[in-house]
Amino acid sequence: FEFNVMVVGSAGLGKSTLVNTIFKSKVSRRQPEEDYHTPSTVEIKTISHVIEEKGILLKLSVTDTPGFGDQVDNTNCWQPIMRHVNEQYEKYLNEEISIKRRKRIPDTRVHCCIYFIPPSGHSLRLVDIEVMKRLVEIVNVIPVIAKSDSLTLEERERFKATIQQQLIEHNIRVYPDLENLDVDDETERQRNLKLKERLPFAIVGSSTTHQVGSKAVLGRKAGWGVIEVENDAHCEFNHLRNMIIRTNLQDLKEVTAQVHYELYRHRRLET
Amino acid sequence: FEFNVMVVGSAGLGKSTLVNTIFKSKVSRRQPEEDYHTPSTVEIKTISHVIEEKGILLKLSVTDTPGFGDQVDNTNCWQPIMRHVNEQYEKYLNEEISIKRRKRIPDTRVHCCIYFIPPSGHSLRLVDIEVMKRLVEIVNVIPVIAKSDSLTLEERERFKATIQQQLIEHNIRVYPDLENLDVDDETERQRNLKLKERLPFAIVGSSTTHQVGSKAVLGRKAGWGVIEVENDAHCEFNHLRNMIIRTNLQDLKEVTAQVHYELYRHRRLET
Ligand SMILES: Nc1nc2c(ncn2[C@@H]2O[C@H](COP(=O)(O)OP(=O)(O)O)[C@@H](O)[C@H]2O)c(=O)[nH]1
Ligand SMILES: Nc1nc2c(ncn2[C@@H]2O[C@H](COP(=O)(O)OP(=O)(O)O)[C@@H](O)[C@H]2O)c(=O)[nH]1
Repeated sequence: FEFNVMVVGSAGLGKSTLVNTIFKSKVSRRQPEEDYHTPSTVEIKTISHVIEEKGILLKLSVTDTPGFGDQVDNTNCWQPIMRHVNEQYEKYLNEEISIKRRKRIPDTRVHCCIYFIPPSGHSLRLVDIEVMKRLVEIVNVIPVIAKSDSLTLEERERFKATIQQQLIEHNIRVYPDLENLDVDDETERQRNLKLKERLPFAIVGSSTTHQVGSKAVLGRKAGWGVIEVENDAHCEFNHLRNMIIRTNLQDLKEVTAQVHYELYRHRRLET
Repeated sequence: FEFNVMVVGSAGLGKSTLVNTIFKSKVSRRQPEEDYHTPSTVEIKTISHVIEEKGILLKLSVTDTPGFGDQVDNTNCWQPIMRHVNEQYEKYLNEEISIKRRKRIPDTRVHCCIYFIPPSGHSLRLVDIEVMKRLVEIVNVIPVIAKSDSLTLEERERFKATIQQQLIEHNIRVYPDLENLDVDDETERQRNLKLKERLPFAIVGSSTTHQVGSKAVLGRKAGWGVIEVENDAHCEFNHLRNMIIRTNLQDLKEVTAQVHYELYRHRRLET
């Protein structure tokens, strides 16, 4: 049972920290202590791992994109990312149409792309708009507000409202795309509508634990207090994890296979 | 008595908040509540104000550079900024060489450029290196780590060490440039050496006050605590303000007049 996640965003927004936090293990490529060198081009690094989540064995692979958006000129920085996503569709397609194909085709298609928005408090950057506009056409994109502990609650809600407005203005259809949803299931539809209103989730990541009172909590310790990652009054990390690993895991795989992959296949076989 | 400051950095790093905090008044152009639109080119906006600091009347002007570094392609984004700095030298020069010149030439030259570094925790971005490399040649540049409340103390010190190393690697001579210092005054030299070791200052800005115990403090209130701007255990705002407004105010003006302006004048009159 495979699940493939891709994280996209500028350096230093907490991508590898979040992946380690969600999947409670050292999935990501880099220990934060290691020397950081800005790559001069966008690299694609995938790491796979088997984890257990509520009794189910999950083969999880995480693709990171170091160097994305970190150049002086970021024109076309989205191309290596789109190429990676399409290459997985191509691999799957080649298996699917080959005569001697395997019973179960290994699935390396990207089921979910988490896009990290810098916590500026103002609005989406021009590069965020350009990239998301293109990615939503080929993969499920879930935007998040990175390092949201640097925003107060009011700033956070104002920022979220601005982002939601900009996504509508530019017609960027992030996941869940209500048009793809199965209309027969009204409760499912209502649940996703509610979810959509809260997106993008304001997240905080951390792989260290701190003592708060009698409890050991996952969090970040600063001179003025401890930010608790799994405390819903502090951030929306729990909402994001539940959405990806529990409530929407199946749907993310289905939309990838039935909508994005089918679109790719149709375009490829037509030409 | 004039003092001219310029703030440079990407949108949302807290530039206008810091200016309001340092100069304790609404000097900056924008109230954070106003709608933020990313300008499509780099604009130069200067606002002047008379403030009183320890009994001295100071005509302070602050130049902000909205749109800097916010495009997809930021090639040459430093040009409008360099042009503004050189235009002030040109204005001063024209006055100085004109026959009927005024007794006191109005001084609009930029005495200090505060450069905002995003708190990624990793390293300077390529665009930061490209811009600072060029600005230090013509103006006093004081780099700061913006929104440093998003870094823990260890992250902050590690980040600072990396930045200091990169500044040396790329031979970016930020202010105070020890080569320009008056060698006769040993205490002054020692003081500036100590200052240089602490740069870039990790700052937090805020124009709101909160109640902490019995005191009203300037700070940012989050769910897990209040970050106090003027508390040296929380950030280095005090160090920055003291340096700019008190200890190094005269020197910033002198280095601008005697080093940067003289270099400009020499180059201009030669050609
Ligand atoms: N304030 C804050 N810092 C974070 C958060 N997540 C990670 N960091 C820190 O930010 C720095 C960069 O994180 P990293 O995961 O390496 O970012 P990446 O380059 O996007 O993979 C590290 O010093 C982390 O400890 C967060 O949610 N809030
Ligand atoms: N965490 C944090 N947020 C800040 C700080 N200074 C300003 N902000 C917030 O960041 C947002 C952008 O600030 P602003 O001063 O408008 O940034 P500018 O675009 O660089 O001028 C606002 O919501 C501010 O309240 C800071 O030191 N730390």
